[in-house]
Amino acid sequence: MTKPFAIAIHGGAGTILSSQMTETHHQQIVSALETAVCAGYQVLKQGGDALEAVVVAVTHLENSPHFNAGCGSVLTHKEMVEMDASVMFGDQKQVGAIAGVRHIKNPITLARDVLKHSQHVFLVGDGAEEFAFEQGHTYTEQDYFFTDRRYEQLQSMKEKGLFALSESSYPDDKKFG
Amino acid sequence: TVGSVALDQSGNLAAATSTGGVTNKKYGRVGDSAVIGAGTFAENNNVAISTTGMGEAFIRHTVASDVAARMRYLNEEINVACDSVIHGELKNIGGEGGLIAINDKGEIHFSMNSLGMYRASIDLDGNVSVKIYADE
Repeated sequence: MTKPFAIAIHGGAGTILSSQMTETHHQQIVSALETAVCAGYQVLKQGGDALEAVVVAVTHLENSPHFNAGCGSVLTHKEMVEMDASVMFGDQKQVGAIAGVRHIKNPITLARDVLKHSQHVFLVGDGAEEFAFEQGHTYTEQDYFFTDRRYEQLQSMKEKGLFALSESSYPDDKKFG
Repeated sequence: TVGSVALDQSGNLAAATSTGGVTNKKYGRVGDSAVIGAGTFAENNNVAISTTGMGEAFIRHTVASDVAARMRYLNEEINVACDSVIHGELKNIGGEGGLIAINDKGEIHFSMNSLGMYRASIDLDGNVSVKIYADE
């Protein structure tokens, strides 16, 4: 008998206004969410563990330009991406976390590798990337993460001396995280 | 920020969170996503949580571990524990955002004090749900 399994995902919270969102944008968001949650669910359905399921789901979200993670990441003051990620597996409370990485396509898989293949739980910056390359992650140029939308967003913030939580030129630009 | 929580067929819970941070950030700022107990937490026989919102507030309130502690020590239901934190102390200090959670019975709960949160789930019966706005 199959034991119960289930999954949930999120793509960020904040000021998301229906009045400013086009039907096309709405459909793209819904489609990306559905694809990600179904991918994670398939892992569970085939008997995979919860850790792999959440990593697969988040990897899909990181590969979508619609969310602030992976290829959709916002830009720092220096016009770079700088990403953070973490995973936790309830079985024996295993943990992996990374912060401030700039050249890793899927930060969540690096966090998982810290959990699985490191004696440590939290790696940052250049050291995290050094560990990533030892684990077989490929160097990803900043160009991969760069989008016109995020660049315009950054310029708007810079002009007003603000951070991401206080400006909006897209329907979900006040969305957090 | 993006995140996921899951319960597998062996009864294990897991949580994952990933983010690009905030636009125009300086000084190597790190938010809650990478901080276990703030943005991410998973504890077998209890709950798994991933959060999204104003990272500094979520770190100050150790949001994810606070939800887990309420369920573990106060025996609160998943919806009560999540809403108590998100609509309680967090909101009171202006901490805007939300979280997703799943318990060891596979019950899923979304909680947010913002206008919306991109979210989706597939429950124990295989029902797919995709929502965006808070009032959905």
